[in-house]
Amino acid sequence: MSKIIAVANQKGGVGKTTTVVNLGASLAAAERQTLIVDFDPQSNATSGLGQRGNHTGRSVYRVLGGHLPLEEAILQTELPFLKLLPAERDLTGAEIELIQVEGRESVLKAMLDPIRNTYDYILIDTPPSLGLLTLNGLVASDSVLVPLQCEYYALEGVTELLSTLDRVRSSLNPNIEIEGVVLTMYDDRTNLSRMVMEEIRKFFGDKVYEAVIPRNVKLGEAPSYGKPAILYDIRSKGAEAYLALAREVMHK
Amino acid sequence: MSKIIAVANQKGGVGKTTTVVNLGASLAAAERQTLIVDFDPQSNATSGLGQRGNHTGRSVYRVLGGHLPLEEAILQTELPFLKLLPAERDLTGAEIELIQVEGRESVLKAMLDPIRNTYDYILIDTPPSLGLLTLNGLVASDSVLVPLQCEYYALEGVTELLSTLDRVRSSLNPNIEIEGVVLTMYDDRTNLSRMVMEEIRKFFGDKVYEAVIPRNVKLGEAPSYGKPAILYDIRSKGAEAYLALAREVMHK
Ligand SMILES: Nc1ncnc2c1ncn2[C@@H]1O[C@H](COP(=O)(O)OP(=O)(O)OP(=O)(O)O)[C@@H](O)[C@H]1O
Ligand SMILES: Nc1ncnc2c1ncn2[C@@H]1O[C@H](COP(=O)(O)OP(=O)(O)OP(=O)(O)O)[C@@H](O)[C@H]1O
Ligand SMILES: [Mg+2]
Ligand SMILES: [Mg+2]
Repeated sequence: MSKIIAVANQKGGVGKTTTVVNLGASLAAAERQTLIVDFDPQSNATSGLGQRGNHTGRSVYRVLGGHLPLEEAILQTELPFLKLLPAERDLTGAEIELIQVEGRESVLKAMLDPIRNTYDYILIDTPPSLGLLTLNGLVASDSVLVPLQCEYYALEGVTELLSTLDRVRSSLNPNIEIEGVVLTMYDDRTNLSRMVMEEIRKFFGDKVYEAVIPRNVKLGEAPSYGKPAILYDIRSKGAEAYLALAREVMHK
Repeated sequence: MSKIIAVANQKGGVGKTTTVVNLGASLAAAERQTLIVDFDPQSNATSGLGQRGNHTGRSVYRVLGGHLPLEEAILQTELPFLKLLPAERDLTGAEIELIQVEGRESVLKAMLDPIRNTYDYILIDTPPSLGLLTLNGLVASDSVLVPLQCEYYALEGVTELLSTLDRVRSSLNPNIEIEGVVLTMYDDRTNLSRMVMEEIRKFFGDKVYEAVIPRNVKLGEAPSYGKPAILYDIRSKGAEAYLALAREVMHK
């Protein structure tokens, strides 16, 4: 039984990529077959898994354009149960080219549906916007996992994200639901974090995961080594928090 | 002699809005006539200045569409020398509507040029993308100020931003230059911050401001009161850092 989850939030820098890379790695550590789809032209998930430059010409953009079969673009990562469909800068072109295409919001769905049953989980990283790339991610998915940074500006974007979700649900993907909300970069020394956490729990109720991701420098250092936190420093608070999140996602 | 500066970086959450709001407020504290243009549909700069909801129907989008004269949309803030051209969610529509328009990258420039000499500084906040809204910001400006977060993923986006700048310079705005690069969210307790700072100083040389913005919770708390840091807590390290940055920008 496979599940496709988009990780999305148009607010920038809230931990979308960090969540995709580390949740993906934690699911793979629990021997769930997992595919990460990097659908952000910044291609941070690709480099966070050490694959920047290893895949020239094998990118999700080239598959979308029909120049490459999907199987040839998918890369094996350091974790046996984790694969990656990498992105390159060329994905920026897709945002403009897709505008002219019939069914432009569903091209990613058409690409992933035939292979979905090969995986237990497919996680899609999206850019900080509500444009065509993110819409494709939402249409291709069974649910959306929302990272919410414990900061004031992050609260403001929530209603915009939910109204976009409603629009997607009423037209392109009637079944999409919220997989869950994960609090990120929580700093228990500040009132700000506590205040925002309370607001988010009040607003989302039991959709908020028990697992809270603390601000932890190891999560910032790991990508510079091209590794998820569980391979960089499995005893760190950041790695432990994402392992706990993976357990919650698996047992929902 | 007025100066229009776009604050831009497509990487999300690096401190663009925090820089626009606090640099703008610091320039105004030094009695420079300053206008902040919120050109991000998230409208965080508008709420960071306490103006969310105070300006219904008076937004930059309505001016772009010709429904409202520019002078009627500009709001006075709590600081005498600081004004704001606010954004609302409707600005998202501009990104799509502008595609059909002749000279679509220059509509903001056409709007600001007639009034530029009323101000010493005009600062433009942009969204985390290199789409039409950010392009309009770059075309309308004399220079671009780049906030760079002291994190690994932030380094990766630099070449993409510089190549976009080259493209803008070769076609739409031959005179645009880099005003400067400001390091943000610097945490002197981590090697990561020091490593990234060294890389950025090596890459950009004297374009990097002496003023380094530390990670400081007051900068995160201030927007929840709708105030820039100098009005929320002028003795905080965050407010002091932005006052120092303003001095450097003024005396460049
Ligand atoms: N819990 C954490 N503790 C410390 N640093 C973190 C944490 N989560 C993410 N980071 C760092 O913060 C920055 C922002 O995170 P990330 O890039 O994952 O966010 P994003 O939402 O994917 O950003 P974008 O909107 O640009 O796609 C990154 O440099 C990352 O390494
Ligand atoms: N120096 C700092 N210290 C502590 N918090 C900061 C600092 N600078 C910014 N912040 C906080 O970090 C978050 C990201 O900053 P900000 O929203 O200004 O970035 P941005 O680049 O404008 O994001 P976006 O890409 O979404 O437009 C905000 O919640 C802000 O309050
Ligand atoms: Mg990301
Ligand atoms: Mg912003």
